[in-house]
Amino acid sequence: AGSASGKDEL
Amino acid sequence: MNIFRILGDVSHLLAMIILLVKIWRSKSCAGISGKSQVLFAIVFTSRYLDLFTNFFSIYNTVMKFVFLMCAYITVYLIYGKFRKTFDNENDSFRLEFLLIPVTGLSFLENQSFTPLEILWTFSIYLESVAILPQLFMISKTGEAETITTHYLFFLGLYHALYLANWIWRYQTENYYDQIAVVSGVVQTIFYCDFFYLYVTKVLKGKKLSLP
Repeated sequence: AGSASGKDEL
Repeated sequence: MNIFRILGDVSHLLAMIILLVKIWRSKSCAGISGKSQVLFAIVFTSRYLDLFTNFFSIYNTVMKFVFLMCAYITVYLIYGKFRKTFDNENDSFRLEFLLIPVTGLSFLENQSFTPLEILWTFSIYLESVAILPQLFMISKTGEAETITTHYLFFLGLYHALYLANWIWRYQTENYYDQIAVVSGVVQTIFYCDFFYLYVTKVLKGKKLSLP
């Protein structure tokens, strides 16, 4: 799962 | 970035543009829930705070900026420029029924207990229910203008395409974000009834009106 810094989606 | 993700973003953008053009051309926001649009503005604002902390790509930055602008311009047109045409009477969904549970849940179920992360989670949960005032308004008045149904269709399509994007990413990158996926499934379910009416009525040239 992505972290706060890995959220590249809109 | 995969094809589902790109098409999802394009659908999302198209939905917002359709709504703006509809309001602008008809100089009226009749049949549009101002409350849903305010919720979407809150969704983008709380989610895109990372514009100031993280850089992903030009695409990411530009799209976030455009989405924010579209949301704020729409709210301005409804509550400012064309407020006389706004159907306040039928936009009667109680926002506290959404905001209180969504706020509570974002504090309870998040990836880390930090302000940005809680706000991101809040925005994801809120987006999944933000369309409810609009759907409530349609069920209350019993009808929707065809252009409003096109808006809802592309908004629903965006959610469906994002689901496909997550399946793709899980298969190819082993990536998944549980909060986003669960919320995405929930919001796509909200559109199912509408999709059915859209296909059976609007695409056959009839106006969407409920019995």
